[in-house]
Amino acid sequence: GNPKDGKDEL
Amino acid sequence: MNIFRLSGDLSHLLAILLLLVKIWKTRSCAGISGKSQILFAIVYTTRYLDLFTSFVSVYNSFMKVVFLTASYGTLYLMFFKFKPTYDHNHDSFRILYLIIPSLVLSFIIVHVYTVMEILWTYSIYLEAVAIMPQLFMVSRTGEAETITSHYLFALGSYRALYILNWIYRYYTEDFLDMIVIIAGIVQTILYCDFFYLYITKVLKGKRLSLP
Repeated sequence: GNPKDGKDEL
Repeated sequence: MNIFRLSGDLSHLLAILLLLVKIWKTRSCAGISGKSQILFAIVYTTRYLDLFTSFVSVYNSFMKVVFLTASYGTLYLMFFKFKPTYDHNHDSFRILYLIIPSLVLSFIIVHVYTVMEILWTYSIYLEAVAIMPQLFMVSRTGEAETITSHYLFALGSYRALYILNWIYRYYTEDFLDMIVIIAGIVQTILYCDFFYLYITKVLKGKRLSLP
């Protein structure tokens, strides 16, 4: 996931 | 990862496990909205489909699997194992009023038009309002068991802590995702009334009952 988008969150 | 994000995740985890343990120990799901639990299962399913397409960290994947398992486990306990204890008369919120508008909105306001992105966005919008059947049920019965109140407090705190995480990430990483931030703020606002009752009643050892 790109850390700039929220996809690294749950 | 920062302290707000971690606290939010742990609060979320605590909420989900608290609910499972409560139902298991009391052999009853009285006072719990099955409709909110169905919505949460939809939320986790549509958001965590990326388990199969992208890997972020062992921590992320592990938590996703726990949330999915616990969510479906809760549904199993409510609708199969302890079905006779399910208070469906008071669980009368029409969830299509939440499912359909969230779906429509996720086609209108979305970052990229891909199936995965639309499903992710849908999960964000639906999660923001998924607690409404549960709050509606509490307002209909006029009370909530103390353990149910703890569950709701932990579940509400999670998104509030995520807001602090997004503020922190904005300053440290230039992270800004307006979809998740606005939805997260809406989600937290829905709990405000409950937070007030929790602090003024439950924390003082009283049962949560509405006037």
